[in-house]
Amino acid sequence: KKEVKSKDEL
Amino acid sequence: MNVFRLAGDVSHLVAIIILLLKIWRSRSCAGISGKSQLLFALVFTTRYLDLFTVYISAYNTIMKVVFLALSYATVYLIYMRFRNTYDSENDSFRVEFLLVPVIGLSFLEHYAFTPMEVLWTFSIFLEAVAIMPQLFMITKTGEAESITTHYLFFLGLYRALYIANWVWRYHTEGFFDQIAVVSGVVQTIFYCDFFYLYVTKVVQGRSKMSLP
Repeated sequence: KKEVKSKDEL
Repeated sequence: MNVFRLAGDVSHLVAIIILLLKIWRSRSCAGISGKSQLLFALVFTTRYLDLFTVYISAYNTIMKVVFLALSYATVYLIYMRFRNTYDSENDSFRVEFLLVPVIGLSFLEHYAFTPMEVLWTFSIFLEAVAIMPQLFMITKTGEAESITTHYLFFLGLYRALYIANWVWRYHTEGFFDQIAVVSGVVQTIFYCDFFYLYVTKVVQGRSKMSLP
Protein backbone atom coordinates (compact mmCIF):
# COMPACT_ATOMS: atom_id res chain seq x y z
CA LYS A 1 0.00 0.00 0.00
CA LYS A 2 1.22 3.44 -0.89
CA GLU A 3 2.13 5.81 1.86
CA VAL A 4 0.74 9.36 2.01
CA LYS A 5 3.67 11.76 1.65
CA SER A 6 4.14 14.78 3.82
CA LYS A 7 3.35 17.90 1.81
CA ASP A 8 6.05 20.28 2.92
CA GLU A 9 6.87 21.28 -0.66
CA LEU A 10 4.97 23.96 -2.50
CA MET B 1 14.75 22.96 3.28
CA ASN B 2 17.82 23.09 1.07
CA VAL B 3 19.32 25.68 -1.25
CA PHE B 4 17.77 24.17 -4.41
CA ARG B 5 14.32 24.13 -2.90
CA LEU B 6 14.62 27.72 -1.65
CA ALA B 7 16.02 28.94 -4.97
CA GLY B 8 13.21 27.06 -6.74
CA ASP B 9 10.52 28.73 -4.66
CA VAL B 10 12.15 32.14 -5.18
CA SER B 11 12.25 31.56 -8.96
CA HIS B 12 8.60 30.61 -8.89
CA LEU B 13 7.76 33.78 -6.97
CA VAL B 14 9.89 35.90 -9.31
CA ALA B 15 8.12 34.42 -12.35
CA ILE B 16 4.67 35.22 -10.96
CA ILE B 17 5.69 38.75 -9.96
CA ILE B 18 7.28 39.43 -13.39
CA LEU B 19 4.02 38.51 -15.08
CA LEU B 20 1.87 40.51 -12.68
CA LEU B 21 4.09 43.61 -12.99
CA LYS B 22 4.25 43.30 -16.78
CA ILE B 23 0.44 43.32 -17.00
CA TRP B 24 0.07 46.09 -14.42
CA ARG B 25 2.72 48.43 -15.87
CA SER B 26 1.73 47.99 -19.52
CA ARG B 27 -1.99 48.00 -18.62
CA SER B 28 -2.23 45.09 -21.02
CA CYS B 29 -2.26 41.32 -21.02
CA ALA B 30 -1.56 40.97 -24.73
CA GLY B 31 0.32 37.76 -25.47
CA ILE B 32 -0.60 36.21 -22.13
CA SER B 33 -2.73 33.10 -21.98
CA GLY B 34 -5.55 33.70 -19.51
CA LYS B 35 -6.28 29.99 -19.69
CA SER B 36 -2.84 29.06 -18.35
CA GLN B 37 -3.28 31.57 -15.53
CA LEU B 38 -6.74 30.19 -14.69
CA LEU B 39 -5.24 26.69 -14.60
CA PHE B 40 -2.44 27.84 -12.26
CA ALA B 41 -5.03 29.43 -9.95
CA LEU B 42 -6.86 26.09 -9.97
CA VAL B 43 -3.56 24.28 -9.26
CA PHE B 44 -2.86 26.41 -6.18
CA THR B 45 -6.46 26.21 -4.98
CA THR B 46 -6.65 22.41 -5.11
CA ARG B 47 -3.14 21.89 -3.74
CA TYR B 48 -3.27 24.28 -0.81
CA LEU B 49 -6.53 23.06 0.74
CA ASP B 50 -4.28 21.71 3.51
CA LEU B 51 -3.87 25.32 4.69
CA PHE B 52 -7.04 24.56 6.65
CA THR B 53 -6.01 21.13 7.96
CA VAL B 54 -2.28 20.97 8.76
CA TYR B 55 0.33 23.45 9.87
CA ILE B 56 3.81 22.78 8.44
CA SER B 57 5.76 25.99 8.99
CA ALA B 58 5.36 29.75 8.83
CA TYR B 59 7.32 29.73 5.56
CA ASN B 60 5.00 27.11 4.10
CA THR B 61 1.83 28.92 5.12
CA ILE B 62 3.00 32.36 4.00
CA MET B 63 4.22 31.13 0.60
CA LYS B 64 0.96 29.28 -0.02
CA VAL B 65 -1.11 32.35 0.80
CA VAL B 66 1.15 34.55 -1.38
CA PHE B 67 0.97 32.17 -4.35
CA LEU B 68 -2.81 31.94 -4.04
CA ALA B 69 -3.24 35.71 -3.76
CA LEU B 70 -0.89 36.50 -6.66
CA SER B 71 -2.43 33.90 -8.96
CA TYR B 72 -5.93 35.24 -8.28
CA ALA B 73 -4.69 38.80 -8.79
CA THR B 74 -3.25 37.77 -12.19
CA VAL B 75 -6.53 36.15 -13.23
CA TYR B 76 -8.40 39.26 -12.07
CA LEU B 77 -6.19 41.57 -14.14
CA ILE B 78 -6.57 39.43 -17.26
CA TYR B 79 -10.28 38.68 -17.13
CA MET B 80 -11.64 41.78 -15.40
CA ARG B 81 -9.45 44.86 -15.18
CA PHE B 82 -7.63 44.63 -18.54
CA ARG B 83 -10.14 42.34 -20.24
CA ASN B 84 -10.24 44.55 -23.36
CA THR B 85 -6.55 43.78 -24.02
CA TYR B 86 -6.97 40.03 -23.60
CA ASP B 87 -6.22 38.19 -26.84
CA SER B 88 -8.92 35.51 -26.58
CA GLU B 89 -8.66 34.88 -30.33
CA ASN B 90 -5.17 33.40 -29.99
CA ASP B 91 -5.75 31.86 -26.55
CA SER B 92 -7.60 29.03 -28.22
CA PHE B 93 -6.09 25.95 -26.57
CA ARG B 94 -8.84 23.49 -25.65
CA VAL B 95 -8.46 23.24 -21.89
CA GLU B 96 -10.80 20.24 -21.65
CA PHE B 97 -8.11 18.21 -23.47
CA LEU B 98 -5.92 18.79 -20.40
CA LEU B 99 -8.57 18.66 -17.68
CA VAL B 100 -10.23 15.38 -18.69
CA PRO B 101 -7.04 13.25 -18.75
CA VAL B 102 -5.70 14.97 -15.62
CA ILE B 103 -8.93 14.29 -13.68
CA GLY B 104 -8.91 10.70 -14.93
CA LEU B 105 -5.26 10.14 -13.99
CA SER B 106 -5.68 11.59 -10.51
CA PHE B 107 -8.45 9.07 -9.84
CA LEU B 108 -6.21 6.24 -11.04
CA GLU B 109 -2.95 7.20 -9.38
CA HIS B 110 -2.83 8.72 -5.88
CA TYR B 111 -1.42 8.02 -2.43
CA ALA B 112 -4.84 7.59 -0.83
CA PHE B 113 -8.39 7.71 -2.16
CA THR B 114 -9.54 10.66 -0.11
CA PRO B 115 -10.83 13.99 -1.49
CA MET B 116 -7.74 15.88 -0.23
CA GLU B 117 -5.26 13.40 -1.70
CA VAL B 118 -7.04 13.11 -5.05
CA LEU B 119 -7.25 16.91 -5.32
CA TRP B 120 -3.56 17.21 -4.38
CA THR B 121 -2.65 14.68 -7.08
CA PHE B 122 -4.91 16.51 -9.54
CA SER B 123 -3.02 19.74 -8.78
CA ILE B 124 0.36 18.06 -9.32
CA PHE B 125 -0.69 16.60 -12.68
CA LEU B 126 -2.44 19.80 -13.75
CA GLU B 127 0.61 21.94 -12.93
CA ALA B 128 2.67 19.74 -15.26
CA VAL B 129 0.53 20.76 -18.25
CA ALA B 130 -0.91 24.13 -17.21
CA ILE B 131 1.64 26.10 -19.24
CA MET B 132 0.57 24.43 -22.49
CA PRO B 133 -2.07 27.05 -23.44
CA GLN B 134 0.66 29.72 -23.05
CA LEU B 135 3.19 27.80 -25.15
CA PHE B 136 0.45 27.07 -27.71
CA MET B 137 -0.37 30.77 -27.92
CA ILE B 138 3.29 31.65 -28.57
CA THR B 139 3.49 28.99 -31.26
CA LYS B 140 0.26 30.25 -32.83
CA THR B 141 1.24 33.92 -32.95
CA GLY B 142 4.88 33.02 -33.68
CA GLU B 143 6.32 35.49 -31.18
CA ALA B 144 6.53 36.50 -27.54
CA GLU B 145 7.56 39.73 -25.89
CA SER B 146 10.86 39.36 -24.06
CA ILE B 147 9.20 40.02 -20.69
CA THR B 148 6.87 37.07 -21.32
CA THR B 149 9.89 34.91 -22.10
CA HIS B 150 11.56 36.01 -18.85
CA TYR B 151 8.41 34.84 -17.06
CA LEU B 152 8.64 31.45 -18.77
CA PHE B 153 12.35 31.24 -18.06
CA PHE B 154 11.87 31.67 -14.31
CA LEU B 155 8.97 29.24 -14.32
CA GLY B 156 11.15 26.65 -16.06
CA LEU B 157 14.07 27.41 -13.76
CA TYR B 158 11.81 26.78 -10.76
CA ARG B 159 10.98 23.33 -12.14
CA ALA B 160 14.62 22.49 -12.86
CA LEU B 161 15.63 23.56 -9.32
CA TYR B 162 12.91 21.38 -7.85
CA ILE B 163 14.45 18.39 -9.61
CA ALA B 164 17.82 19.27 -8.07
CA ASN B 165 16.01 19.54 -4.71
CA TRP B 166 14.57 16.01 -5.14
CA VAL B 167 17.96 14.57 -6.05
CA TRP B 168 19.37 16.25 -2.95
CA ARG B 169 16.54 15.04 -0.71
CA TYR B 170 16.79 11.51 -2.06
CA HIS B 171 20.48 11.33 -1.17
CA THR B 172 20.31 13.13 2.17
CA GLU B 173 17.00 11.94 3.66
CA GLY B 174 15.83 9.15 1.36
CA PHE B 175 12.81 11.24 0.38
CA PHE B 176 11.11 10.22 -2.85
CA ASP B 177 7.65 11.41 -3.82
CA GLN B 178 6.88 9.43 -6.95
CA ILE B 179 3.86 11.43 -8.12
CA ALA B 180 5.57 14.80 -7.66
CA VAL B 181 8.87 13.66 -9.16
CA VAL B 182 7.47 11.95 -12.27
CA SER B 183 5.11 14.79 -13.16
CA GLY B 184 7.79 17.34 -12.23
CA VAL B 185 10.21 15.78 -14.69
CA VAL B 186 7.52 15.69 -17.40
CA GLN B 187 6.75 19.35 -16.70
CA THR B 188 10.40 20.33 -16.98
CA ILE B 189 10.71 18.61 -20.35
CA PHE B 190 8.04 20.97 -21.75
CA TYR B 191 10.38 23.87 -21.05
CA CYS B 192 13.46 22.41 -22.77
CA ASP B 193 12.52 23.58 -26.26
CA PHE B 194 11.66 27.00 -24.88
CA PHE B 195 14.95 27.20 -22.93
CA TYR B 196 16.84 26.61 -26.15
CA LEU B 197 14.97 29.40 -27.95
CA TYR B 198 15.35 31.70 -24.94
CA VAL B 199 19.11 31.32 -24.82
CA THR B 200 19.63 31.57 -28.58
CA LYS B 201 17.23 34.48 -29.22
CA VAL B 202 16.35 36.51 -26.15
CA VAL B 203 19.59 36.44 -24.22
CA GLN B 204 21.46 37.47 -27.36
CA GLY B 205 19.64 40.76 -27.33
CA ARG B 206 16.45 40.51 -29.35
CA SER B 207 13.48 42.38 -27.94
CA LYS B 208 11.04 39.75 -29.07
CA MET B 209 11.31 36.04 -29.46
CA SER B 210 10.20 34.97 -32.91
CA LEU B 211 9.85 31.34 -33.76
CA PRO B 212 12.03 30.05 -36.58
